[in-house]
Amino acid sequence: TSFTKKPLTPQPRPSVNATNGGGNSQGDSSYLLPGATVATLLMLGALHARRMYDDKKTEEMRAKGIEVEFQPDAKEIPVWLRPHVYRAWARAFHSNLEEAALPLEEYISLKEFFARALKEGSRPINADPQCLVSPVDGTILRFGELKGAGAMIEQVKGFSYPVFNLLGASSLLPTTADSNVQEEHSESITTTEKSKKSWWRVSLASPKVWDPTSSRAKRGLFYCVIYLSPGDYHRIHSPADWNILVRRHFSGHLYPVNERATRTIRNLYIENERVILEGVWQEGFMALAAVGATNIGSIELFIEPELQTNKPTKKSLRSELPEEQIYDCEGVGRVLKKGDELGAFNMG
Amino acid sequence: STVVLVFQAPISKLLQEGDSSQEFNFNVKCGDRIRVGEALGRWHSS
Repeated sequence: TSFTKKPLTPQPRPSVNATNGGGNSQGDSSYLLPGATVATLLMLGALHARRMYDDKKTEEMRAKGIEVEFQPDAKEIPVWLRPHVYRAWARAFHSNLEEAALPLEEYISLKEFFARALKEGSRPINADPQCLVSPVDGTILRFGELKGAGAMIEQVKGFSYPVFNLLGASSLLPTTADSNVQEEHSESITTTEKSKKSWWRVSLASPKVWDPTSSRAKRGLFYCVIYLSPGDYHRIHSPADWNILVRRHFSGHLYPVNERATRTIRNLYIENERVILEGVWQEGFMALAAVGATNIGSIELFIEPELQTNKPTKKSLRSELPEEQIYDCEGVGRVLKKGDELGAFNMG
Repeated sequence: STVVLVFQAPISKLLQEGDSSQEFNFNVKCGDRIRVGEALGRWHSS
């Protein structure tokens, strides 16, 4: 990788009794120029030439009286380049391009491609009335039943976090066994909201004592953690027919949530920015937590388009209280059918 | 990104006229790939 013209004739081996001080003749010394240096010089030259061309163009436009507007960063990918960029992304992250709703040329930026919709019928919804469906594409990380006072969700072996820390202290989570635990958590709720929420809590709570003769079902609390990799389809759908009553937004940090991070960052899911939706379905309480990650921090809700997440805020060490939005407190909230689109993870 | 689902579901139900019971069971395993609309779990009368 050197740019030099080496002499073709073999160099005479220096003899021990040579008269000119022992070194061979310096006349044909080669001047070594490593390839990387040449590439850097070429790149700097190209950038300088482009800068001169842009300046000349600006001068000409100014001479014609056309005011130069501010050009946003080149987030838009040139049309001819789009298929190549998205195919490279699909190859790197194992995305299935066949399912994309639009031709690749129509996604003007990677951000738009990232939150793409799928062709009609790409995700048939299981119609069994006694089943809960997955709200997203991804990999099942953890699932199980939440029992006992702390109701801990296992992050990885050795790391667990209380479900109240994930959903928020004012969560409607019905834990009849620990109603006192819930009371102390709900101190932060104002009295008016308390009356609203206590109605919800009463309507959600499973029976205090299970009467075997009663026809009411005894209910347990379950959880499931699903990880979306960068190449997955990133829209969020409704796991069942349910009414969403409350939305809570924690503007936390944005750590990665890949496997290595879940093993090394304790309490990862209760540090990261996240949006919690809570409501009721036919079997009682339901909550869906959309947890952001590095550079995928903005979570968009189609049921509340005005919600802005991943805003640059001062990152105080103490996690702030969440920003809460009650949907229509007559207990109806936002009604969604199983499989309805309710939100998306956006890049950036 | 990650989605965490927390929900109530029947764990057992003794019907008055018989002894059948309903309980929720996951039909996935850790590490499974899953797609939107596929069943995470179901409860059934047995």
